[in-house]
Amino acid sequence: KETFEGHQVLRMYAKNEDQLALINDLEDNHEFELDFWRGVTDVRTPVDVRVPHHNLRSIKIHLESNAIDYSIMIGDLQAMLDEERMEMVSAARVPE
Amino acid sequence: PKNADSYDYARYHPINEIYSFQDMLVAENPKLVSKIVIGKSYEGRPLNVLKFSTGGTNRPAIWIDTGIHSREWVTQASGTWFAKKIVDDYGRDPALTAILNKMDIYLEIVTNPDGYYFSHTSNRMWRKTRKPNPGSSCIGVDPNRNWDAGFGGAGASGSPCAETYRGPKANSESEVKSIVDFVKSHGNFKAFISLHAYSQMLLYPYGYTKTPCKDDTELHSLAKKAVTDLASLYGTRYRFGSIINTIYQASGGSIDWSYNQGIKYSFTFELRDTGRYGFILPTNQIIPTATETWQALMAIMNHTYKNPY
Repeated sequence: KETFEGHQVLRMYAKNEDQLALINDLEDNHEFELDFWRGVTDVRTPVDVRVPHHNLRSIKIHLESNAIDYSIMIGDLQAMLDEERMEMVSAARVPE
Repeated sequence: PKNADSYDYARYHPINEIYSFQDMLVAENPKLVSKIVIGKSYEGRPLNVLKFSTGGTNRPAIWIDTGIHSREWVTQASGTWFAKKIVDDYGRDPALTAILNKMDIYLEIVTNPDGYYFSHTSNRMWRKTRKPNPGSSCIGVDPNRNWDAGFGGAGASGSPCAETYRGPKANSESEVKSIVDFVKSHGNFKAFISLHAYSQMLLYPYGYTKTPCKDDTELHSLAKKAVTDLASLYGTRYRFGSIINTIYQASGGSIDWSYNQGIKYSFTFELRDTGRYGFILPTNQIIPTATETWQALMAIMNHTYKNPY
């Protein structure tokens, strides 16, 4: 079973087309192992990306060095998945 | 649940429960609903399509699919809710009744069953199919880059490890080819609607080219009407437009293929986004999402019904 301990989902905010292009380039860069949850569209729309724990530091440095604003949309993905699973299990037990 | 009324529409269900739900709905409504198995997934699961029909032969029809990207669980949950809604509203809602008296509705709730099963058992974030890729340790193809519409162009990956891997050739995935064969053999589909999550958008062709489709003006105004109706319930705001102008270039997508087959009313949805959860949309969002989406679906289906071509 694949787990996502420490994975974060970052919400990135491009201020201009150049920054948008930089984020777009990340999608083709397999080194960071990024999973784009919401892809690049335009500067008005944030981009959501799941980042594995072991690449968090390097991706955040990359964003900060390019002055790309971001926020942490999900702090620990596995914690949220565990919550979802608990909710499903308890809902399934109600009829029992 | 013993029947479709006691099915819990407000939670996410594993695939066996959705399969059971489909069989219950058919058993309870034999004059309106039937189940067609249009093929098998790579791992051998049935590709079930619910047909809602009040009679006739090869009537003009509306196609709706949910869950082609398996991790987008709110789409399969919404599809289940739509199925019950159709059964409940036929004979009560004049607009839907008129549509079903003239047209059939086909609904594929779990379009990527292997991926859906895998997302419940092994990897909640799984998006693709589950067919191995020869020469690679990475599994699966993005089934929404695998259609024969600008296949292999920009906006899809040639790398089997990418989330947007297009596959070795168009229709290489049985989950895609089964729909292609079914829609072609039917030959009378007038609308083709695919549901995804999340981002709150309603999109029409094209994704693989900047060239506007020939019905661009009509599709734009219909999309506007649909998102206005959708917003009437909870104020959820959608963006709308062609895929390439609204999101990004994407080749090999389903609605570009359906449009090029002559199905004018081809649309794809990106359902609700609360801004915090992405694909882990909480269960209390399922029914509001399905309910508001239904408003937009009705707008498209009603327009299709009233504008035969």
